[in-house]
Amino acid sequence: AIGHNYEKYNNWDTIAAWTASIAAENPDLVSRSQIGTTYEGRPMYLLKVGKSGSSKNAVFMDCGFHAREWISPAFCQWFVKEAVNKYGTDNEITSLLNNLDFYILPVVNIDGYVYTWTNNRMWRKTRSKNANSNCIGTDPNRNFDAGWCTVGASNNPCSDTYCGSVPESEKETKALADFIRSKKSTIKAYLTIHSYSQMLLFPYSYKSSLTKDHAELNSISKAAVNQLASLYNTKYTYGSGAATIYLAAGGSDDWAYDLGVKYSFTFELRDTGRYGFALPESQIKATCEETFLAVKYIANHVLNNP
Amino acid sequence: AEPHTFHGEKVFRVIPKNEEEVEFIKSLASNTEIDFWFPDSVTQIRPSLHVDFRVEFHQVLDVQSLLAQKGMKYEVLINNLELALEKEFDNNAR
Repeated sequence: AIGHNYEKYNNWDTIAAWTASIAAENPDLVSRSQIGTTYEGRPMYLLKVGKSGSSKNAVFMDCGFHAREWISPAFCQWFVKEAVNKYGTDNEITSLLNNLDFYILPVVNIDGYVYTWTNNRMWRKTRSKNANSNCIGTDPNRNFDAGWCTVGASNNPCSDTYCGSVPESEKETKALADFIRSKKSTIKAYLTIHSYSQMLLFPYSYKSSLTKDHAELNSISKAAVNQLASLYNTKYTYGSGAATIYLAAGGSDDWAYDLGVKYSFTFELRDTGRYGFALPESQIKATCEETFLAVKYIANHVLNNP
Repeated sequence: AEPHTFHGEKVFRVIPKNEEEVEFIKSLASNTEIDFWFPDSVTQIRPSLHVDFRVEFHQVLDVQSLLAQKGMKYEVLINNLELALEKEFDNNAR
């Protein structure tokens, strides 16, 4: 794709063109489909990455829930590049792609992402119009049916954490949820990539109680953040969302877990505040490299614990 | 609308020590346009949890003054957000 660069922030048009080109260049490993359209009518492209052939268990990963978290879509692109480039030369990656499919949604909140490139770099929500309000947008990560609009969410359309009029009111969250529901039997892990604050979180966030899988998810998180830190010594905290940061209802990881996707995690990538949402491009490579190690660890766990 | 620019906008960090300071931050947010970076919203603020928030240029002095009056320590994480956003594009291959 013209102008695309894995170590730069790419605008939506460039990312969309990249999804087409990486699929065209790697037909045995990558295919592109469309799971819906956004409020403003943009296509929501999904990449399926894995050795083509028989149906396999899958890991679903999305990026770009919150428009201003630019490092997140950068990671999804990086992940696909690494998977494609290392297939056939790296035994671990080859095994993962031979035995698992990875569904990658490079940008969930595409309209919001476009808006951060054109009008307001600090925009967070979707760009849908709200009834009886002049305020625009819903927080997609408060819009899922998991304790929807209770704690840590707002019913005020002007709030940055507005939960929407009903669960999955947003075309983007509905498309994502519909896809996961349609592949529920094969999707064994759900990963959602956010920024910032360097955390690896797992359910629950909408309530303080622990999941029945808490011990295992905690153990995986501990090992995954150790893997992540092994490269550049970047320190991540980990734990259930409610206990580690705060109660927040309507999040996609809680929703996926309650649907039955046991291995459900939220990454909050670099940094811890020096740059916040303005992480320089010069940190994309290191951030993605270290995150890749953690994702790879989780994927291996999923593969070995079907 | 014209694209939003961030000249002179600052990002602050405060760590409320107790409920009184939490309430102060909440009152600050109710009287000022504050963009919470961490946590996501004012309802999630609690003692000992750091709070990062962006303040628009025309309210920066007021916020600094109110924090000082209250005797709350604060850190300026980003002094001029517009400059930080320009530096974000530091890959010269562009």
